[in-house]
Amino acid sequence: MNVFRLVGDLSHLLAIIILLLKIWKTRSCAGVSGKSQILFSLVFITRYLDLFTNFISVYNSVMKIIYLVTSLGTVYLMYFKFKATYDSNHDTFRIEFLVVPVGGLSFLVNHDFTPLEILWTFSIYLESVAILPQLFMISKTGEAETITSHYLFALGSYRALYIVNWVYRYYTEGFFDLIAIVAGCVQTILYCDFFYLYITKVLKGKQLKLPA
Amino acid sequence: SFKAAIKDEL
Repeated sequence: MNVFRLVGDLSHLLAIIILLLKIWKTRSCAGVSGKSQILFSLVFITRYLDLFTNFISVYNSVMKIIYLVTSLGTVYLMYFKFKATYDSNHDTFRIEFLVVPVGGLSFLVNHDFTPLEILWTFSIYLESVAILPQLFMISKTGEAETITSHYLFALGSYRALYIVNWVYRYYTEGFFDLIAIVAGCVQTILYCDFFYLYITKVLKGKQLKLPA
Repeated sequence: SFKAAIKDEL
């Protein structure tokens, strides 16, 4: 555990909590992509199956359980409790175009051809593109609420911090995992356009609006 | 080891 990894994990947790609080306080999930939230839940479910097979640390298990419960909670709020506020007309990304290729790739490129390892690989690849329905939705409506942009900034920062963590681990432990690194870089690159808008607009007190 | 290492991450 190093500081980049820890701050990355906390940033990830902060993102999830920001989104949950936004939905809970406003009693609305307008502007949030339910499809991205379903994909993130699928990411956690397929990655954290090792909760039952492999104990690493109390921190590791507790965080896994928190991520699982909070992401499933978000999906519950969106598709059940506050379903009437869900903006499905603008959430039209076809997730099968992500899940099917990612599923195929995880069978072809993995560390070990075993069920748990393939599911772990699937979750890493899927996470890298799971935000696309949300970004697609923002590009369709042309704007995002400020609280939603804080959510996206915290979520994007998390994987960027993980990349720094992997560089650090390579130099201090000689450790690297190419699957995680490549997917993590793809994931972070997808946020670059958003990061630019966030820094130039949201941090200066303006709402995030795309040029018409 | 190589694979055990990544699994300590989230």
